[in-house]
Amino acid sequence: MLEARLEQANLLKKVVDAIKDLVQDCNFDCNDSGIALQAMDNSHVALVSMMLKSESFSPFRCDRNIALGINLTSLTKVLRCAANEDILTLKAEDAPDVVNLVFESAESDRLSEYDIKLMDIDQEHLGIPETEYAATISMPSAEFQKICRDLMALSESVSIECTKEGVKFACSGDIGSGSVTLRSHTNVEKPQLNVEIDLSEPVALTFSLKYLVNFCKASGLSEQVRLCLSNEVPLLVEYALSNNSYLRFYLAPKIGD
Amino acid sequence: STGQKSILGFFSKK
Repeated sequence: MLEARLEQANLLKKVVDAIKDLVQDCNFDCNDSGIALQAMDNSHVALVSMMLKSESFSPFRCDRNIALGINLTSLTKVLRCAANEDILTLKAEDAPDVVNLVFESAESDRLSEYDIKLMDIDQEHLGIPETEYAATISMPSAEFQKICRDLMALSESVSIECTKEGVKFACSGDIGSGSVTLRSHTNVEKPQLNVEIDLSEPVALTFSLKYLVNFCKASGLSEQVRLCLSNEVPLLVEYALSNNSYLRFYLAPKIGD
Repeated sequence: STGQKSILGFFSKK
């Protein structure tokens, strides 16, 4: 059986909120290392990969591998019933028909309990190769969100060009063009504002802004976002969570002109 | 116009 207790419901609320417009039905794969999710969007352009390590829960118990097939719209409805600060416990039997969610208020004696019916989801798992990326950029997640939203007002696509000069986000559309360039920057007092660019070779790739703006819904999960790029491979957008847990998005590049 | 690649072109099915 599975029993996983989260100190704050907020974490799961934010994760589900960040991915629910990209993927609808997905398996939450539970084993003794934690709860993982991997799903592609309908058009097979983007891939979501979430890992909530067992250390992110206290306690965490999962005796055998269980796949919880959950509709994210249903999960969102139930998670709305939890206060952000509630303690959240996920429970399931070994061959479950439902997943049980318990919300407890730390401040009062309220205890809410919900069951969500599970679905049989035949999901293909993709092997994501270990990649030595040519460029890795760490930057404030709010800054990345603003850049993506701003550029989407002008164009459907953004080119991300990383050189030793810095990283340039550029677009052009019917009304004109725009770009934002960032250089490495260290803020000793506010390290969450740092921009770090680690480059082994120059990279230039083009991506759909619609997807990037969607990924940025995860901005509330982490002060910093990491962008990993290599020529002609999908972009990795990573939001690191506590205890080595993470929410990652992969986006296939656009090609040609 | 630009073409959009599929993620399946990069990551193989397990």
